[in-house]
Amino acid sequence: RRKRTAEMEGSYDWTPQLIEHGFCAAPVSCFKHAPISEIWDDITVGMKVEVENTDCDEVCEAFPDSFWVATVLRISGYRALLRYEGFGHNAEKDFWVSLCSNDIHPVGWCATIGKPLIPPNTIANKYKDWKDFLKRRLTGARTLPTDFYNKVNDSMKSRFRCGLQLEVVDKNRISQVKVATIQKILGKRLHVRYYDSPPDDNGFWCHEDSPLIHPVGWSRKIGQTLDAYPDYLERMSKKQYSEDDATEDIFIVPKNHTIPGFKFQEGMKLEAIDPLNLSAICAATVMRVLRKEFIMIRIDSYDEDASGADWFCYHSCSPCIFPIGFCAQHGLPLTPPKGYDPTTFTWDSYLTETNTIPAPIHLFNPEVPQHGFIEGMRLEAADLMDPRLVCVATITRVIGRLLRVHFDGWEDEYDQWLDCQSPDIYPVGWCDLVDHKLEGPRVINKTT
Amino acid sequence: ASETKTRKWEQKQVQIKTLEGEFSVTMWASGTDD
Repeated sequence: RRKRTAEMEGSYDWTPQLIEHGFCAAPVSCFKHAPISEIWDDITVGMKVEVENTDCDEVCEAFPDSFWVATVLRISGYRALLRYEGFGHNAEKDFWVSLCSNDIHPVGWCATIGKPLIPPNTIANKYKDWKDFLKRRLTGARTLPTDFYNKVNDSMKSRFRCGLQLEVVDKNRISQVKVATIQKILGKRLHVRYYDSPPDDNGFWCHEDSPLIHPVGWSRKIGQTLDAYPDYLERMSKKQYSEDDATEDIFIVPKNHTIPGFKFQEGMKLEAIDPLNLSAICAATVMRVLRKEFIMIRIDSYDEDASGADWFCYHSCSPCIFPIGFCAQHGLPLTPPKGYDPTTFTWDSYLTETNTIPAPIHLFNPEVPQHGFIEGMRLEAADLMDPRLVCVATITRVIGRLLRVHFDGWEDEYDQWLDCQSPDIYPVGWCDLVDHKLEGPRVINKTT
Repeated sequence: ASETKTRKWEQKQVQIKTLEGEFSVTMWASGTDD
């Protein structure tokens, strides 16, 4: 059994919500980056498992940790509602477990370690010989694969390790990347520390599949501004790598969908999720075209800043940039350029006034994966404005591959537009599985 | 990770031990990757 860490103190428990009418957790298979997502469809309602029998007393003295067979009645994220075999329609002892915890086992596990199955007290006298009953109930039923826990463990392993150096978007100057070192890894979320950060700086958190992190030497290859210490710059110029350098092979490479001969160009206008306010989609400008299909964009509603510190790097296949008219097409509010009234802003007049052209629609990623998310589904999501926090959340809008994620109990201004394949969203029960603290819904204390 | 894998449901003999004795049953479990 796992030990609870001090960090889990006060972590939110979904259990009371799981039985509420209409509660709907996004299925684990929707989250391709989540542990055992690829085999989740093999775990089904009706499946039999072996689980600790907590409905026992005297018998347990002989067998201190006795087990019995249970049926999966309902699945919500990583959590499953179980009923001990033999209870029929009696829901009295039903209980929730984490399907990936070491509390549940494939049927047959107890026999492999020489433990007899012991029926719960409530039903102990229901049958004289439980063999016939179990034979009837188990023959032809489904159970977990014998290697289930190996698969769980394998899928929880990070490609990274503490001490590796990498290039990370600078949280204090989003237009550049900065050399940082991995301090901690929790559920494949990396806690990194910038090379020059003061002792009181909390560093930065992101998932290992995040587009905000890059291998050593990336900025030099792409043409992005880098903040690094002199020895690093010298090593990169000579392409000398150390064993603590995170190299390309462990990073996600963005898929290239561009049509040869067609590229983003400086000055082109588009709509983009504001990297500093993820609830807003804004008018934006391509400020620079980097190598390997990366572009620097600037949100047109920002205050004037000639330094370029507020530019942000997106890959041209990013699902967070859109052709002009995207918001109007889907009835979404567009944050207009600075000085424009949202009620009167039109792209046509703005393009004329600024003598600019829109980025052609065929430059944008047209792919809409069959993701399975629907409005109302519940999940756990990192607060990307403070990404050490993972919070309970609800999907409130789905537009193609784009999801609007609402943090329960908070105003809509804290919502985040995220891609359906964002590595910053997780199934219900993920925090518990990886021992990451889960922030509960905000509760406002009302005084009378 | 981009490889397409097919998983099958496979029949397997599962040993069960109770206080009354041991027996085996045939169950289904998701099988090996192809």
